[in-house]
Amino acid sequence: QYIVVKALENGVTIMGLTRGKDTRFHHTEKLDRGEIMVAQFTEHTSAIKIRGKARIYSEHGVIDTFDD
Amino acid sequence: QYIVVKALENGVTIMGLTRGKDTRFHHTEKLDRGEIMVAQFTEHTSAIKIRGKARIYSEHGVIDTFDD
Amino acid sequence: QYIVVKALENGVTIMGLTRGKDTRFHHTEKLDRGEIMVAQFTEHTSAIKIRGKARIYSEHGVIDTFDD
Amino acid sequence: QYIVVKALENGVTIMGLTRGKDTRFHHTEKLDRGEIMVAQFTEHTSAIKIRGKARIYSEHGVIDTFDD
Amino acid sequence: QYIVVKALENGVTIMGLTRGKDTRFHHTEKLDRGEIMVAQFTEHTSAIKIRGKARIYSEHGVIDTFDD
Amino acid sequence: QYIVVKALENGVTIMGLTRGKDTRFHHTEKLDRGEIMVAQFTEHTSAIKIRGKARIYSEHGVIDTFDD
Amino acid sequence: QYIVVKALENGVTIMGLTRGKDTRFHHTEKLDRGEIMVAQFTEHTSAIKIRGKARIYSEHGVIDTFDD
Amino acid sequence: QYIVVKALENGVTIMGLTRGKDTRFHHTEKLDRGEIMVAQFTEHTSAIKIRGKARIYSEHGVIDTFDD
Amino acid sequence: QYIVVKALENGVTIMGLTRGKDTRFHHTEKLDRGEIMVAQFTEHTSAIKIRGKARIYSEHGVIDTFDD
Amino acid sequence: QYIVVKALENGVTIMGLTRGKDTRFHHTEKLDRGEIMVAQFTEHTSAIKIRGKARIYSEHGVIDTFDD
Amino acid sequence: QYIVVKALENGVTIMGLTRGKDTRFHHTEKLDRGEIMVAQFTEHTSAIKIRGKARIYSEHGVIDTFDD
Ligand SMILES: N[C@@H](Cc1c[nH]c2ccccc12)C(=O)O
Ligand SMILES: N[C@@H](Cc1c[nH]c2ccccc12)C(=O)O
Ligand SMILES: N[C@@H](Cc1c[nH]c2ccccc12)C(=O)O
Ligand SMILES: N[C@@H](Cc1c[nH]c2ccccc12)C(=O)O
Ligand SMILES: N[C@@H](Cc1c[nH]c2ccccc12)C(=O)O
Ligand SMILES: N[C@@H](Cc1c[nH]c2ccccc12)C(=O)O
Ligand SMILES: N[C@@H](Cc1c[nH]c2ccccc12)C(=O)O
Ligand SMILES: N[C@@H](Cc1c[nH]c2ccccc12)C(=O)O
Ligand SMILES: N[C@@H](Cc1c[nH]c2ccccc12)C(=O)O
Ligand SMILES: N[C@@H](Cc1c[nH]c2ccccc12)C(=O)O
Ligand SMILES: N[C@@H](Cc1c[nH]c2ccccc12)C(=O)O
Repeated sequence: QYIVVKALENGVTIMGLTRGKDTRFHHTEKLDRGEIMVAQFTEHTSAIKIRGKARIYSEHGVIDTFDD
Repeated sequence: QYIVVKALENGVTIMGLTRGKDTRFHHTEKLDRGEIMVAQFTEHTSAIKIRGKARIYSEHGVIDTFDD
Repeated sequence: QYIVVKALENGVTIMGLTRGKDTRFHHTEKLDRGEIMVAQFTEHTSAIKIRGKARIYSEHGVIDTFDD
Repeated sequence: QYIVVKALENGVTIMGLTRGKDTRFHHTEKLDRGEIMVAQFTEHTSAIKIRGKARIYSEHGVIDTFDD
Repeated sequence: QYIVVKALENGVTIMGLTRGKDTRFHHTEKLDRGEIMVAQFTEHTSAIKIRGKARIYSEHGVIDTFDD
Repeated sequence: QYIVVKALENGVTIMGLTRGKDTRFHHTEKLDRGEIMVAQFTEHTSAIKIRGKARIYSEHGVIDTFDD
Repeated sequence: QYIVVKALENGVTIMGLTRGKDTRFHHTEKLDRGEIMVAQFTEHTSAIKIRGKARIYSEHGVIDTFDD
Repeated sequence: QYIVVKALENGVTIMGLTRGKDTRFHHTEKLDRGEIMVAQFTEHTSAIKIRGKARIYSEHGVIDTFDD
Repeated sequence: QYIVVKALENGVTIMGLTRGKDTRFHHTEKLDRGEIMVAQFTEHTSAIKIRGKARIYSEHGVIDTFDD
Repeated sequence: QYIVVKALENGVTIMGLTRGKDTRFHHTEKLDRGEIMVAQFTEHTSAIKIRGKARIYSEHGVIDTFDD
Repeated sequence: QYIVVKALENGVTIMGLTRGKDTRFHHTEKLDRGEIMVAQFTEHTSAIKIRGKARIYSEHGVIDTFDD
């Protein structure tokens, strides 16, 4: 299972949260406008947080961070 | 299996409830407007509670906390 | 497998019933209007009971407790 | 696999029948109007019997006990 | 896998036939009008026989015993 | 996997054929008009033969024995 | 996986071919008009041959032996 | 997984090719017009070749040998 | 998983490429017009090459070698 | 699971991010206009980043890097 | 899982990239116009690169290298 994140502006951040008893950020990937990251859930990543203007393509549809 | 939560206002909280005999909060993630969290069910998380104005994208459809 | 429960009024209760020979409540989660709980079936929970005005999103459709 | 049962009147009963050589009731859950029970098939429950005016949401559709 | 049986009259019988070399009835459940039984195939039940006026909800559709 | 057989006349027979090197009838179930049998394929049954006026509900559709 | 064969005339034959290095008939079942056989692929049967006027219901559709 | 082959003329041949390093014919089945063979892929058969005027029903559709 | 290849002219060749570190042809099957080959991917075949005027029926649709 | 990336200009880069506790680039593949790369998630690659004008074909749809 | 590649001109190349820590080309297959290659992902191939005018049939649709 993976999600696709497309940055709609510069400085979008994708944070991987640790799997396990403890929940903290283990990696932050910065994307500039137009860059795309395809990220899986893994043994080390059980949650993903996204900041900035971006579009997320997931199992449950296409979601824009700021369209409301 | 994961859900996607988009905060529609500042101060939305996503709480992970422990798996097992005991049910308590093990982690609370705060989201500001426009931020998105994609969260799996895991060995430690078997229920998730969401407070504040948010939109949840799940297996069973898109659900707004306060649209009624 | 999980269900999503959205409280349509304050004081909605979600009760987890124990898996096994014996059937009793092991946890009761209270939800206020607009709060949402996403709950899996687990090693300890094989039935879930819901009281109060709520909307349940499940594999078999969206079900309102009091729409009849 | 689970079914969802919504009570349309007070005093609806949901009976769990034992799995195995012997078939008897191991648990009876009473529901009042508007209450909902979501119940799995389990190691101890291989059949479920429902009495009273209720609506059942299952793999094979939505079934009212007394609509005929 | 399970079937759902709704009794359309009193005295509907649901018989479980044994799995294995030998085929005989191991349990007979009586349903009155409006009662519903949800029954799985199990280690002990590999065939089910239904007598009386009833509606069966199965993988292959909804089947009335006497509609022809 | 199972099939559903509805007898459209009295005296419909459902025969289970043995699994293995040898193919013979191990059980014959008689159905009267309106009676229904739901039968799985099992460790002992790898083929099923049906005689008489009946309707069969299967993975591949609904089949009447004598509609041609 | 199974196929359903309905005889449209008397004397339809269904032949099971052996699984393994060697391919020969291990069983021939005769069907009279209106009789139906539901047959699985098994440890001993990896091919099935059908002679006579019949209708076959399979994963890939409904096939008449002589409609062309 | 299986395919269904219907002979549209006499003398249609279905050849099983061996699985493994070596590829040769291990069995040839002859079909006369109207005869049908349902054949699985097996431990010994990883390719099937068909000669003559026939119709093949497969996962990827219905294919006539000579319709072009 | 298999593909179906129908030769639309004489002399169509289907080549099996070896699975493993090394990639070479281990078998070439010649088809004449109207002949059909149904071929699996196997322990020894992880790629298939087709030369000549042919039609290929695959998971991803029907593909003619020379229709452009 | 794989994604397909088509370069719409020269100099598109596809970066594989390492699986595990640590997240860094283990491989960068350069594509010129019209070149296509089909890439799986693997034991070593749990995220993929794409820079430059490209079209990505994924489980969740077709995504252009710069169409907004 | 496999893809199908059809060469729309002579000299189309299909390159297999190695699975594992290291990413390099282990095999290059040349296709002439009209030739088709059906290629799996394997123990040795976790990415495939395609150069030249070709059409790729994949899980995510049909993709032409140069149609933009
Ligand atoms: N460490 C947590 C991360 C997490 C996953 N899903 C969550 C939902 C809510 C809060 C935390 C989480 C876990 O693996 O379970
Ligand atoms: N600790 C509980 C949490 C839980 C999951 N689903 C529930 C439903 C109701 C109440 C509690 C729960 C468990 O793992 O089972
Ligand atoms: N303890 C019971 C709970 C239960 C699940 N499904 C039920 C249906 C009816 C009654 C009780 C139940 C069990 O695990 O089986
Ligand atoms: N004890 C029985 C209960 C049962 C399940 N399905 C049935 C159908 C008919 C009669 C009884 C049953 C069993 O586990 O098999
Ligand atoms: N004892 C039989 C019961 C049965 C299942 N399916 C059948 C079909 C026909 C006759 C009998 C059966 C068995 O387990 O196999
Ligand atoms: N004894 C046979 C019964 C059978 C199953 N499918 C068949 C098809 C044709 C003839 C016989 C059969 C077997 O298990 O294989
Ligand atoms: N004995 C053969 C029977 C068979 C199955 N599929 C076939 C296709 C063609 C020829 C023979 C067969 C086998 O098990 O493989
Ligand atoms: N012996 C070969 C037969 C085969 C299967 N698929 C093929 C495709 C092309 C050529 C030969 C084959 C194998 O098992 O792999
Ligand atoms: N020997 C290669 C064959 C192959 C499969 N898919 C490919 C794609 C491109 C090049 C070669 C291949 C392997 O098993 O991996
Ligand atoms: N090393 C990380 C890479 C990764 C996968 N998905 C992610 C999401 C966010 C951040 C990093 C990642 C891991 O295997 O888990
Ligand atoms: N050697 C790499 C090849 C690869 C697969 N997918 C990729 C995506 C990007 C870069 C390299 C790759 C691996 O097996 O993981």
